[in-house]
Amino acid sequence: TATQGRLDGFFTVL
Amino acid sequence: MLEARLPQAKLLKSLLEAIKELVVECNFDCNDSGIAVQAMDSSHVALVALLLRADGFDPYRCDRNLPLGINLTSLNKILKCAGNEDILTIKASDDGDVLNLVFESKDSDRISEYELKLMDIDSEHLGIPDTQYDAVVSMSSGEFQRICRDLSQISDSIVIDVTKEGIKFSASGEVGNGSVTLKQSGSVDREDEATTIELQQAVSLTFSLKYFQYFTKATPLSSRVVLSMSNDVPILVEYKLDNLGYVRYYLAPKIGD
Repeated sequence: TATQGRLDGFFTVL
Repeated sequence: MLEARLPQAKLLKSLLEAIKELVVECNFDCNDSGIAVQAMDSSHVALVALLLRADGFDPYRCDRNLPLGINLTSLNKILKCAGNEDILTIKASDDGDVLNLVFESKDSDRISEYELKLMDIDSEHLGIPDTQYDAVVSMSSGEFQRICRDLSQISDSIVIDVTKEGIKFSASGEVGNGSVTLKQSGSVDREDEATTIELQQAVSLTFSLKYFQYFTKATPLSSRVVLSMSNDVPILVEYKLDNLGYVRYYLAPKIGD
């Protein structure tokens, strides 16, 4: 089964 | 200070419906260009970005950056006291700890005033890169809502495949499987129902339907939704608000199968 990815890493913390 | 007036309270009620399943509390960042919200859900799977431009209000005044920390459950309680057609004015002073909300009936014979306690919310701001997506699909928001609702009967995951021919949503579960394909339609009579696809390369992505169903709470805000996708990166689901701004959702895909 597929596991849920996370957004961390796609966006940069300003 | 902030003072912003909307001709219909219904809009703010709908915006709240569109984000309150994902976020419990967040800052409404007000400045002279408008009001923005950026918040991630607690599991860091989805992010909502909301923009209400100043020129969508009449009048709008905000002379300095003012982050309003709001508990959305509390705001929802107060907005239930507003009529859909009421004129809504929100006000906050620079150093105050409350948000004033005034609901005025159209004929001005009933004015109700509420104060919402504000809170200090320490949230990090994220830079969202300006991305060129491989597939950008514009479709009826009502159709997208229906597909998410229908396929949630089958599974808690949805696979989206976009090719030149169309966009295919599919789900596979214990009861069986199902799919809905929308072909690119250039010549439909009703523009609102057309599906248009801009494709650089085919994409195939799997997402949690639970989150899509949260996103489709924004359906009353726009007749159209735009799905922007590239393989292995978060999908952008955007509802544009007429002359006002947008509600954007980002959702991380499911990985491996």
